[in-house]
Order: sequence, then C-alpha cells, then structure tokens
Amino acid sequence: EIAVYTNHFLVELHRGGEPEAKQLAAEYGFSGVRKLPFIDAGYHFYHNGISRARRRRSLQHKLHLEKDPRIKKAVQQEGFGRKKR
Amino acid sequence: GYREINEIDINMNDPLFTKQWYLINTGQADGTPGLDLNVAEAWELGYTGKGVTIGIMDDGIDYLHPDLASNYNAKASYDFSSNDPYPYPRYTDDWFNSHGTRCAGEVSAAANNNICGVGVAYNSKVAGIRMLDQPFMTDIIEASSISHMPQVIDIYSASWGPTDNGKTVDGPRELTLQAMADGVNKVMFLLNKLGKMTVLLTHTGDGAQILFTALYMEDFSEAGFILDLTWRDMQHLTVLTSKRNQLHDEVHQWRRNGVGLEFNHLFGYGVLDAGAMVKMAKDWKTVPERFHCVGGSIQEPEKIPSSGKLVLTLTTDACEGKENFVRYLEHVQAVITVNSTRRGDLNINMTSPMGTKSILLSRRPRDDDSKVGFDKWPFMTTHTWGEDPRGTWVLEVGFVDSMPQRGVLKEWTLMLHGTQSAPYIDQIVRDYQSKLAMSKKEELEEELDEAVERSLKSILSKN
Repeated sequence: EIAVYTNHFLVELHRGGEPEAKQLAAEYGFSGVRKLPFIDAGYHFYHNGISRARRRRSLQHKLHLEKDPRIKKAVQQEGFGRKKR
Repeated sequence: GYREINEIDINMNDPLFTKQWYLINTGQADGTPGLDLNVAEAWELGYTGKGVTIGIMDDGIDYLHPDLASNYNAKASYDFSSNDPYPYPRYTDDWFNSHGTRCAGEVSAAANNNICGVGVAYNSKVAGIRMLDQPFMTDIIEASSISHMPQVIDIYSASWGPTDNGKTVDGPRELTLQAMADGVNKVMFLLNKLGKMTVLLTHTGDGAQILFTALYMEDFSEAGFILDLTWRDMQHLTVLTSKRNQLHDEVHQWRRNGVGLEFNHLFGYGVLDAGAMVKMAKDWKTVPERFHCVGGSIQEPEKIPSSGKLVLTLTTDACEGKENFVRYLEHVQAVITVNSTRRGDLNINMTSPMGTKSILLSRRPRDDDSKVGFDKWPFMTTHTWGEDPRGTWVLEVGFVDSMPQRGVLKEWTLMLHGTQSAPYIDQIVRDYQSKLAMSKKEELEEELDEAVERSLKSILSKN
C-alpha cells in the first residue's frame, strides 16, 4: 500500500518534562504537544501547518527535530485505514 | 439450565427491545430462539453496568440522545486527532458517523424509559473517544485513545479493525501495542480490575448484522457484592461458562481438547453466557500466577513443498525443573517466519501433545503477497486451554490451491503461557454438569497420578 504521512509526530526526548516539550514544540512551529502516558519522555506533537495527509514525508520538520540535541527520536506518523464493523 | 424465554419475565417498555435478539432471542428476524447472551438471567440476578465506564472508541457519541444523555461520561470523552474535549459526532448527510452512538446504545442505553432499546450493561456510563471520522488513522492516535484516562475508563471497546479486504495482515501498531501492554501490566501491577469481552454473533435472518458487544464486570456495588477479578480470571470464566448453544457449522465441527473442553475453530468456546458468568464469578478465586516458557525453536530454513505438507515437530519439557515451567496451558503462540510465492495460499496447522489440532492460518484467496510474508508473526491459539504442554508439538505447513507455489519456513518458536498449579482446584463447584466440574475432576485425577508417580519413584530410589 502507498504510505500516507500525517501532521502527527511521535517525539521522544532524552530528558526533561512537559515544559521542555512545550518549548520545543513552540520553537519548531508545532501547534500543540501532549504527553504519552505509556512512554517515558514520549510526546505527541501535532502541526496544523502541515497537510493532514500527504504522500511524501515532511523531511524538513523531521530533520529539524532530530538535529536538536534534546530530542532522541522523531517519527512522523503514517496514516492507515480502519474499517467500522 | 435451559428455560423457556417467556419464563424470564423481563418487561422492558423500550420499543426496540424486542428487536435486540442478542439480549433475548425469541426467534425474531428468522433467528434461533435461545441463541443469545443469556443477559436476562444476569439482569434477574441484579447485575447491571452500574459503576462501570466503557470508552467507546469510535466516531463520537451523540450525548444529546435521550437514551444516552443520562449515562454519558463527558469528563472521560476526548478526540486526540483534533484535540477536542467535546467530541460530538460529525454527522454526514447519510448519518455515517452515527456508528459510535449505536455502539454506545448497545452497551449502555437506558432501560425502561420508552426510548429505543436497552444496553446490555444498562446503568453503565459511556465515554466517547472520537477517532474514526478521519480519512486516516495513525498509531499515535490509536495508542493515545486506548490509554485515555485508565483511572476512569474500565473498558475500551472498539467495533472496528483493519481494512478487511482479505489481503492485509494489519493490526495494532508499535505504539498501540506498547500502550496496551502498559495498560495491562499497570493494571496487573495494581491488581485493578480491567477486562473486556468481545462477543461476535452473526445473525442469519433478514436483519443479518455483525455485532460486537462489550460485557464487563467489576465491583458491582449495586448487586451487593464486590468482585475481585483479574483480567486472566475473566478469560478463565469465559472458557468455563461459554456455551455451544445451537452454534453449528458443517465444515468446522465441535471438538474436545485434551482436558475435555469443547471448542470450535469458528466459534471458540461458544456463546458468552452472562448469567452463568456472574454466578460463577461470585465465588471465583483468582487463578494462580501465570508463567511463560519458550518450549522450543526451529531456526533452520525448511522448504515448503508445492504439493503435500512440510511437517515439523518440536518436543518440549515445557521448562520442567526451571522456575518458569508451565503445566496448565492458557495461550500458546507459534512465532513463525515464512515467505512464499503467494502468502494467501499458505495453510498452517499445529497439533498439541494431547492431540488438539488448531488451524493457525487458513487460505486467504485475495492475499497475493509474495514479498513480505510473515515475519516473526505470533500466531496464537487458546484451544489447548488447560492441557499439559509437555511432549511433541507438530506443525504442518502447506499450500492450498491448484497453482503450484513455493515457499520457505525460516522459524518456528513455540511460546507456552500458563500456570504451574491447577487453576480450578480451589474453585467451588455448584453445577456438577459444568465444564468447571469436569476440568476440576481432570485436574484432581492428574494431580493424584503425578503424586503417586513421585512417591513410587522416591520409594524405588530409596531401595
């Protein structure tokens, strides 16, 4: 199936808590951030300026995030289908 | 225990109640009388959904609906894709996004209020987690949804799944699996009570539909007693109380496993029986701790013949003598890596030492994958529930189709999950015809045999 990339990112920090995550999100132009309860230092970044579904990855945003020494990993979320039953 | 439906005097004035065949099946819409969840008996015994909140992960809940307004838990409702704490359904002109509202109604619709139908667990609360009204789902949205407010939401119900085109092997992705494991482990750690039952009933009348209904229990103060059940207790209760009822399939016959539990490839252990479940749950003792053992593994590539079968065997002692030995099975996983010229033509069966054969993978005509295959895919069966895993397990892999195909199996690892002591020995038996009675008898006999064997060995060794 052809991958679809969304405007949601998984971002894991090396250290630091929500204030740092919020600061990072603001620095890189993300519209919001939320702590993921099941991953230490794992956050959900979302960017209203990026298309909600596109065929190509937003490399620019991903590389910017990953270059930051405070950030361990940034994964742009792929979209997939779900069917109501 | 079968009683005529009219003996159960459930009088509901909700206009659609009589159409809810899965609650009380009187043969409406060409259905089979009696083929239902036996909820009426649980209601009669005073069990409802009071005190329970079910998170309906769907496209939102119409909290203005008169049958749902009084039991909507707004505080626990949310939409993670648009960060909206008031996730009202985004109705389309063809009402496509009313799915969540209907599911919520099946679970929690108010009873006896002259409106619509009745929820299977009426008096419960529902939280709307809106996520299905977007063109695409993402792992982070699924994971965030299923880990939303676990201190408030007791059950997470999902009436949706991967695109069912007969080709995909999709499922929960990495973050969602992590969220699930985190939830269960945290709950297990806190010995909190979290469980979820999913029942699938297919109705063959003109109103044919596929339903998922979540039935769950926790400390029912309304019924005047407190349950102390773990997730695994719920699974054992499901196995022991589900009924064959009138479920029948020509191709897949009902069979018994090595300890006499009746199962069917299509219907599992049968239809949930809410009445029997609450009665047994009332005096249930938490089952012993579960252990995990790698029963064995084959890592050398083995060619799958175009005709006939590749037959592999693994003989295991189920980690006997080690800390993590398993004696009474619950789940068994066959972790398999296999590639072939056409994945959909693969057929995989596994047979336990006690002779119970499970179909792990049957033919999927529309799956023409020839690249990805299955990579460390954890196929799973519960058909060997309660069996002794020690002995030789047989795996059969072949192709089902007229066109010749080729393939190679690169790995088969057997994972055994279960208890070390008999799970039912401490349970109180009330019905001597029940599966519990039968299983307990088996366990006692086996424990006795093994004790005799041990003493004989010690006497012989002394001499």
